[in-house]
Amino acid sequence: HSTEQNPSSSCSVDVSAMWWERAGTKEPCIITACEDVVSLWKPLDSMQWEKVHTWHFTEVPVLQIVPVPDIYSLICVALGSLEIREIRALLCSSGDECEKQVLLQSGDIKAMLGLTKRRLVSSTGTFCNQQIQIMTFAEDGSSKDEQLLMPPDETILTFAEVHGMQEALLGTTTVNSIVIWNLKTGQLLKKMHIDDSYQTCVCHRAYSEMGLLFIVLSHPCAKESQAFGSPVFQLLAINPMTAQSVGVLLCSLPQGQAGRFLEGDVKDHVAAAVLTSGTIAIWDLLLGHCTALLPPVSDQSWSLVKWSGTDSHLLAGQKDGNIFIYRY
Amino acid sequence: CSTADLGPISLNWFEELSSEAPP
Repeated sequence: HSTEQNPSSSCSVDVSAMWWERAGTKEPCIITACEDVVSLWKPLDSMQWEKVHTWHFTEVPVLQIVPVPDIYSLICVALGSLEIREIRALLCSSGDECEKQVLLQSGDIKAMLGLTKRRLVSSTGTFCNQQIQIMTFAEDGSSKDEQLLMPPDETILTFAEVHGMQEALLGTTTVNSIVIWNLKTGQLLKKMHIDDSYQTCVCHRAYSEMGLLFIVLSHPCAKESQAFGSPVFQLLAINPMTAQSVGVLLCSLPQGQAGRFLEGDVKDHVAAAVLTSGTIAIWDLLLGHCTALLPPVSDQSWSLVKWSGTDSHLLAGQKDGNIFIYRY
Repeated sequence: CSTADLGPISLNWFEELSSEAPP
């Protein structure tokens, strides 16, 4: 099941979905981002969408949307040219519904992630002068508290929440370690080096089960092998007490499918990836195999894939700005 | 490979590591 919209721009960089509150009512809205404009779309009848707010960027281009769960009146975006230079909050003043932007952070921003309970974690700088900060927003997004986490002695590459443990946060580093923080105290709990065969991996999601951490990694540089085909995602089990790890599941493409990981998103137990072939592939991490393949539509390769934060929909984007919404 | 290779497991790993880590 699909619908489409054209944000009338040729430089689509990201898409997201969130609940947006207007006049006391929350609606499931779509956010589209191009380099110079971010738009908020509200649903109309018969799966049509209407653009309700637009924020323009003339100086620094938009790189990505940073979804922050549990916020209903604010969108966070990262701006920069190749590297992230700013994080901004996009909101509307309550009186006249006029769009405005607030600078949240600037500098050499290496990684960021929106967390449950209206929190945003970001890291700036490299290992010797690295600062890791949590911003907590008020319900209306108007004010914020700030807290620092103890930095590790390695540069953070990505962050990942631990499903079911709101006070735990994972980070991956540029030299192939996984670190764990206690968000309540800011303590750095553990640094665990994982096998070098996982190098340059990105951690998308983590789950705590039976005393073990299960983490989902993607492999942008993984090579095809005869035994495993084309690996795209990997599920790894780590014992946080001993820092020992073992591979549990390798998500490879079905035979006959070509391509490597380009970008992807993991929600609950489903993982979606855009492949270099322009196809989107979806894996069920519980079943352990690829459950759906979405070939390019209208001869246009896919360039973006995101799970909706509001329901079980998949948002698929093409470079020309068209967004397709699929029910999974 | 098996999770038995990972050493002793603690269901309260988060609390245990928090009590051991520097503040």
